[in-house]
Amino acid sequence: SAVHLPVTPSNICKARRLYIDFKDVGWQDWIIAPPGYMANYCHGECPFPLSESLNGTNHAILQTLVHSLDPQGTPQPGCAPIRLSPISMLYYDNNDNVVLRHYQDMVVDECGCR
Amino acid sequence: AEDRNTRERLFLSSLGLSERPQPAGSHRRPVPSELWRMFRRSESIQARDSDPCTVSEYGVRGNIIRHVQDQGRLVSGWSSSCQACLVKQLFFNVSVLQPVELLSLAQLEIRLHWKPLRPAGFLRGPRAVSMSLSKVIRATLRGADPQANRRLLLSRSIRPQLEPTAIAMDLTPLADIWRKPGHNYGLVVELSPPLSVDPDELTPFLPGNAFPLEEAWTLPLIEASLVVVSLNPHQCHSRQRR
Repeated sequence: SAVHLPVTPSNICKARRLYIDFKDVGWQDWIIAPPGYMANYCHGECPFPLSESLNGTNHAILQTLVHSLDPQGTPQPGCAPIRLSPISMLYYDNNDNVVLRHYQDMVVDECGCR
Repeated sequence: AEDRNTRERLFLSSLGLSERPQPAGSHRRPVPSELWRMFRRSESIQARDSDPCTVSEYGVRGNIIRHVQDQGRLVSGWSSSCQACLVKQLFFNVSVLQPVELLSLAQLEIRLHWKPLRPAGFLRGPRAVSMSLSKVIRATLRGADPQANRRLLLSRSIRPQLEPTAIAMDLTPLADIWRKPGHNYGLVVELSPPLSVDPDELTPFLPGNAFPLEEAWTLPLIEASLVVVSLNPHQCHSRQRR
């Protein structure tokens, strides 16, 4: 039977905070709003047995099982966004026109094992 | 630095921008209140579940809303038939749309800012000013009659009032034609004084001109913008696919 490495809570697959500050990239002169936004990202382990909270698909559950039997041959499933939100940006274009632009899938709300 | 520029270019292109916008000068155009309202609404929680590729305020598909500003000039005394008329060219540079974008709406918004000389003048029931909006279908050659190259889009009789007169018109088909290089000759707004007033008494309201005291009306300042809604199909997956 495969040795199950103890998974500490912080390693588990979940959304992690990531704030994008447009001032950090020098974009504050043309972006009117927002000054930045919470993009977040997914990171963490998808261990066997895959618990309910890890939002795993049937395939991911199967893959963790195979991984626990053959760690070298089959990797763990990946930790990926499963629910995202849009954001809107107000900015000046090169003609000094004011532009409002909506972008899909810019904020990670929830992660899962895939 | 090269690596940083590459990263920036990649991030900008993922935002659908070919380069970092460099807005002119320090003077910033005020953000139209309508856009602020739409931006605030999109930040609210319930908006996060609505479709970011539909502009509910206008009821069209789109994820990009531009307030394209007018770049036309004021032309007074243009038409030989009416020296006292106020003629304003309107020009909107719609080439700011990227070729991939699908145009959903182009709404012309004109605001006439009347400048009362004496408020009493308005009590007397100011006489109406006639306004016409025309599209220019080709360049006007020197010496040719500008009227020949215009097609009337809208004609209206307007009474001066204390708050600005707002006029909106859907110009989507025309704006689509303007996107083709060499096809954008803009529009012309012409305001002519009431017929009953002797044209000699009138001085079109141009900044710095005095106007006859006995007349309490003026030709207004004309402010125009084109609200353009477009959809970038690369950034708007159909909901089913998601």
